[in-house]
Amino acid sequence: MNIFRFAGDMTHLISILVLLLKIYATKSCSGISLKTQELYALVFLTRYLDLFTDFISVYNTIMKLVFIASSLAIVWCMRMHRVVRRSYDKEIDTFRHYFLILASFLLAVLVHEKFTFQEIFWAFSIYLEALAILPQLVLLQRSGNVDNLTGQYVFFLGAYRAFYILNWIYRYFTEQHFSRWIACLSGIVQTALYADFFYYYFISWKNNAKLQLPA
Amino acid sequence: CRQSPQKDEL
Repeated sequence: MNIFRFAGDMTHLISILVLLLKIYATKSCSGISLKTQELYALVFLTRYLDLFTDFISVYNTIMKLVFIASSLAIVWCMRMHRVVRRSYDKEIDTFRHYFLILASFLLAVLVHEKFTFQEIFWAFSIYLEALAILPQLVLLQRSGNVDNLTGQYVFFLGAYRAFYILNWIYRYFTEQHFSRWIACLSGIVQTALYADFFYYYFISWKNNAKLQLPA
Repeated sequence: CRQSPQKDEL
């Protein structure tokens, strides 16, 4: 494992911790899209089917379990927690995420490495992860004001993707075999989706001002 | 990208 891959995993982990901290400390999930969180839970559940069939390392296994457990915990909090669920921005979190699921599944049936149950779900999870941030970005755009922790959450999530791209470039030059093209292309699409957010994030950081997205 | 033997990324 190289430093970029590790930095990517760590920023991914930090993003989840920031989100849990926000929900725990403020007992509020305002500004957080339940649709995006549900999509991530689905992404991890379908990608890590290999937990039962392939062992890669203790690190990989633990991280997979952490991602599955944390994403389910967040969805549970936003749906079931007596206090937290009251702050959910239900009326502006209206992105039709079922279309993303349907589109990713159709693409996975058409474009995959092998026509097996596990491979199709792996490809599905890669495509869905690339698109899963969309409901969150739309929600932030609609609400305009972004609170600090929500801004940090999306920033770290974007940083995770950027580090993964550096990791693939590094692996391309240092290893005989490289990452998979399905993952590479989807990863580039996914990172590109953050470009707009990053732009406004850096402007607000430079001006030391609150993060605001244009309507 | 060429094929890697294992899905070792998360």
